[in-house]
Amino acid sequence: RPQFVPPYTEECRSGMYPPKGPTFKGAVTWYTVNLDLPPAKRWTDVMSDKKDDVSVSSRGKNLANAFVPSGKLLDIVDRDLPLLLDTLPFPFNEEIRGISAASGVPLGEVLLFNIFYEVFTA
Amino acid sequence: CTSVVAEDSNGHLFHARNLDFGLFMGWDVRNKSWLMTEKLRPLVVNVDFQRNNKTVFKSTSFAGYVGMLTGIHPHAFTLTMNERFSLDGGYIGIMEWILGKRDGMWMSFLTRSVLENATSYEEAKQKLSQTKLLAPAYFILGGNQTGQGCVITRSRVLSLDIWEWSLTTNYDHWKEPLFLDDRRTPAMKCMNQTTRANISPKTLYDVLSTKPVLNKLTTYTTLMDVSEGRLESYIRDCPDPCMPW
Repeated sequence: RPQFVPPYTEECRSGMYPPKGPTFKGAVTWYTVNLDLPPAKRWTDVMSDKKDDVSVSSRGKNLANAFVPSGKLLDIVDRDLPLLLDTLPFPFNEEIRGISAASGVPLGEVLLFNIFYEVFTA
Repeated sequence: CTSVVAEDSNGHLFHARNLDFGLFMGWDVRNKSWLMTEKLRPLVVNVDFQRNNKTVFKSTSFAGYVGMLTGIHPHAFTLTMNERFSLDGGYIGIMEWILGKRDGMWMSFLTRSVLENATSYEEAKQKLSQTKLLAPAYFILGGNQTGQGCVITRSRVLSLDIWEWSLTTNYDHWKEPLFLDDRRTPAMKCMNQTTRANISPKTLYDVLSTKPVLNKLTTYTTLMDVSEGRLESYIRDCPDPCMPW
């Protein structure tokens, strides 16, 4: 049967909604971001809630170490990448600064996470 | 990624997407999963962006990520972005930015800016097709009136093509997808099988749950209904047998 050989193409699914079963890992939590707040304060609630569960830092490190396992790239990320922050447009630069402050994750790693799309389109 | 804009026989527009990310960023042999994808899943959040206590736009995003990849400006338009791979990629845009040439816009910042500031499908389409970018991308835009849906294929500088109405993955629509990564054909097949009369968030979820449209990289599925201003998202998994991409 075709679904047991790559690319595992199935017959079109039906009856999957409402989501359940092994392809569903959970609903997504809602947060409110108040655009009237100063940019550095907007993501505080989200990061306070998420920082204990998931470390953004580990994501940045994995991302960097996937390409240069020696850790040298991460040194550059932590030391040099924050210099780029002030060149980013407002209010995004201030929001990134606020996320770093609220989560305790180094600024360079938060910045890398925010520009991963541009980095990985090659 | 796979994004679909579809209209039912009453002219009601729906927009849905699978966000796939994490290819070649570490493979967990034991769990048969991508490390990055696994780490991103707990970070998925829905965000209601408000000004004066009123919703401006809603988005599915990642905690810590200030740009937007998926969102709805209620009653006006819906927007998703799919990655477009190119040798003239974002790393060139970043180098130019570092060297002081800063006339391009960061892709996810543009997407957020459009969701926040544009008030109509046409205005969003104009901004997404005409703003110079740092990286190539596909923007999939849905409106609130019959016939309003398009895929904008962007290079860093130009809008290469605006394709009114359809479905896209991570390949130019005028080219065949890579034979090892053809999610477009099965998705199209399921859309055709669904028929226009039966288009709904429920049936779009079915299409996006069919392998290989659903694959090991799929992080979340989002369903949007522009006229209701509704966005709902679900974290996904793809148990074996399942394609790694």
